This record gives sequence, structure tokens and C-alpha cells, in this order.
Amino acid sequence: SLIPQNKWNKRHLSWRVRTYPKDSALLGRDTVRALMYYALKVWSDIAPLNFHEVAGSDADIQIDFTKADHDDGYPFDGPGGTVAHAFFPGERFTAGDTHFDDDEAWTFRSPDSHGMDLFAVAVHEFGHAIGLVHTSAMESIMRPYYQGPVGDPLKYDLPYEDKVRVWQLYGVRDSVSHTIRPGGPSQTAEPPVLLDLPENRSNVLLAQDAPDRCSSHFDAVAQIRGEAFFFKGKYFWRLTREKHLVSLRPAQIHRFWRGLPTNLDSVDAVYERPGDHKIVFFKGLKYWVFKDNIVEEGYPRPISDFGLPLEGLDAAFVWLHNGKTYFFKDNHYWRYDDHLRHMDLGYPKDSTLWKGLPPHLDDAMSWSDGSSYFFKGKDYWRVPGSGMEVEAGYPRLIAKDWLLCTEMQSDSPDAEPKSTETRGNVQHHPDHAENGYEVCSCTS
Amino acid sequence: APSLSSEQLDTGVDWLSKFGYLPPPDPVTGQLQTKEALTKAIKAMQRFGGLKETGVFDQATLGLMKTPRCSLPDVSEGTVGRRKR
Repeated sequence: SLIPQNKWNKRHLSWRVRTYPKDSALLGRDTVRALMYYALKVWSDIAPLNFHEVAGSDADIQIDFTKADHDDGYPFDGPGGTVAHAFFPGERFTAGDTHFDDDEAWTFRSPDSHGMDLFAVAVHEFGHAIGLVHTSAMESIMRPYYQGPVGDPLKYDLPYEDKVRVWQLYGVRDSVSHTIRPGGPSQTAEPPVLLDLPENRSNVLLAQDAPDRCSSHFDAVAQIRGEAFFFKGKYFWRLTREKHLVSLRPAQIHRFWRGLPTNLDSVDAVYERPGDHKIVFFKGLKYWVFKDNIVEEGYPRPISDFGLPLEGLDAAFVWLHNGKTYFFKDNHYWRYDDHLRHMDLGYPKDSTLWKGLPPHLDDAMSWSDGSSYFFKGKDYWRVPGSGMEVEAGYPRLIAKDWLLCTEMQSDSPDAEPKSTETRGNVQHHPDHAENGYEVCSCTS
Repeated sequence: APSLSSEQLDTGVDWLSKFGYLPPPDPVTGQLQTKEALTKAIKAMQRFGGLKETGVFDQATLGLMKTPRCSLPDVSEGTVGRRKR
């Protein structure tokens, strides 16, 4: 190709699906996000790039499903013709942005040849988003023409041609051999570890010791990859970025976050580190660092690494206003620079500087609306924008605003109703319950 | 090569301009593409697409032009048609 290639100067790139296909009958939002995740992973598996899904409008790679003229100089043209495009790396506002024509019939694992395989097109477009241009090589994913599905996203391996081109831009990822050519032995017999996706939990046994989300106060709350996680005891609930509960049932912490001790009975605080987007768990005087949902080697380590006193931690969150990490303990807070990896001077300070907040917080997190949220007991407080003062009208109930509970509602096994009952948007059918399983149907 | 209607020819030229094989039309002068530039552009497109380089809009070429594809150009705009003075 004759087009000069650009590349990113940074190696940690954030992404976000901003708009979804209008007709989501074929592909649900979670499927679209999962396919984007795997399509990006194809490139980060071999090159030293790290992709992280985020909320908010400042993602490096903004992904849209749009149609016709959408004001970027590359109008779409209805079904067929041009199906997608992406902008090359650079300093422009649109750099990395990736657009799919919403007039196409996007499919995934389609049993026939109809439709446009979203994973195959996404791998191609993300190739552009990291700096690759079109090539005439017949085997390349970067040929400009749609060539049909490329197989299972979990097992897809880039053609050697494409590997070489991305290595020329970014070098080779550690542990990847650049000498293995097609036909040689495979690089690994095991498929790479993937971030867990939401499971169908309809047949999960309801644990007898699972806490009741509607009457609990929480040990820790965190925003991770744009989603909210509420931790209680050995369990956690997960909310999508639209604040929908992934499941009414809590998941066990150690079964999702692989590498935490199985006997860990709770966590104190959790936050997603800015910069490398790794996730940090605190418990007592120790902390663990996770890449996706796998613990990094060498952990746990003492919280004194952060310059924190040996008294444990109540809360940790990253303030969107300045990108700094704030730690709270009792009546004090500290400000930590995760990029420089040191505590800022002049701390700790008195937590009353955050006007309206109670002492001894349970935890805190930032959210995609730009506000910071602080949790204690059954209540939460909102601090909008860059201010340090609680908004009027708070505290409000966590259970009601975040966890789909109505007043006086409980979903502990002991409080199970005797007849069909609607709780929030969920109908419970006790007549269908047996052997510890509970049958529910969602109405929204 | 099949005989093309003027509409088909316009579509083909637009396609070649859109994906970088021909310089974009000048909106001020409305200058037409030369036959030589068009032949050269078609050959470049055919070479890039893995087709036989005939330099005319034959069936294989028209078929490839109708294949769904990425919006981005294959070569930087107009590079194929330009020459040093």
C-alpha cells in the first residue's frame, strides 16, 4: 500500500461501544460488546497493546453503528457497498473511532451465508484503528473486500502477513514467537484465558448464605470497565453501564476474580487503576492487582506500597475530575498518583473537606455521569463533577436506586413469598421452585 | 470488455475515485479523467484486487466493485494517476 502508516504512541487504549445496532434482534448488546472485545484481543494477543473497555465519552476507540451520512466524510450507502470504516491513530479527535453501517444485517455464527459477520469486519476495522492500511495479500484480514466469516472468535488466529505488519508497527508482544509461520507447531495448546462474559444463571443454585441485596450494606463498591460492582461478604452483584442488574443472584467473588484466596470472607475496597486499567482489591493490610479477572503474579502485597498507614482502608476511588486515586480511612483521606505511583504531598487530610459526607465510609466510586458516589450503610451520597460537596437531596437508598429493590422487599430464602409476586421488573414463581432452584422471568 | 452505459462508466469512475485509484474530480474546473489515467487506475485496482490486469471494466472487475467492502481507500487518493512533472 502507498498510504503512510500511523501508530499510537501509547500502548493502553480504551474503547467503548457508543451506539448499538438498531435492530438488535440478531445481536444483543452484550454480544456486540463481547465481539468487539474479542476482535481487539486478536491484535493485543500478538502486539504489545492493551485494550480496556471504559464508560464515558473519552475512549480512544469509540464504536458506533450508524447509517447514511454521519458527518465524518465517509457516508454509508445502505445494505452492501461500504460496510464499515475506522480512523487511523493520531491526535485528531476521531482517531481510532470505528463505524459500522447500521443498514447491514450484522450477524454472528450465522448458520448460512447471509448477513455480514460482525467479528470478521471488526477485526479488519480495528486493524485500521491501530494503524494498518489495506493490503492486496489474498490471505490478509486487511484486504478491503468482505470475505465472509473467519470462524470462532475465541480461536481466531491472524494470518502471518498481518502479524508481521502489526509487529513492524508495535513490535512483538512478550511470549509471542515471531518466527512461527503457518504450518508450524501452534504457539500454545490451550486457548488464551478470556474475560468471563455474563452467564446464563437460570440454573445456578441459590446459596443459603447468600446475602440479601435489598437489606445489605456493602463492603465495597467499584466501577470497573464502566460497570458497577457491589461486594458483600463472599459475593458481589454486577450492574451494566445502563444500571441493569446482570443477575438478581450474587456471584461468588473468588469464582470470578481468579486468584483471590478461597477463604477470603470479604473485601474492603476495590478500584480500577487509571492508566493500565488493572483492578486493585484491598483486604486488611494486603492488596491484589488483577489484569482483567486474573490476579497478577507476586500478590498479595502490603498496602504500605501505597504509603498508606497499616490500619486498612475504608474506600478507594478514582476521581474523574483529576484522574487521581483517593483513599479513605475513618476521618481521613489520601490522594495517590497512580501514574507516578506515589502518594501526593500534604495528605492525609480531614475527610470533612468533602462537605456532607459521613466518616467511616464503606466505599466510593466514580460513575459515567461524571459524579462521584459514596456509600455507607444503606445510603449513598452523590458529589457532582469537580465539586467537593454533596448534592442536595442525598443521602438516598442504595437498594432502591441501584439494586432494583422496592421498599420492604427482601429476596432472602426465608422471606420467599407464597404466591407469584412482582418485585421491580421481575416476577417470581414459587410454584415452579424446587430443590433450591428459583424460577424467575424478567419483564424488562 | 462489455460495452458500458455512461451511467455504469460514471459509477466505475466514482468507485475508483472513492477508493484512491483516481484523483477526485475538481469541483471548480470539472476536468474529466483522461483515458490513460482511467486505464491505469483500472489496472491498479485489478492488481490490488488480485484480478487479471486488463485495464477495462470487464465482468470480473465490475463484480469486485460490487463486493461489500471497507469505506477506506486502498491507496492514498490520486497517487496512481499522478506523475512528477
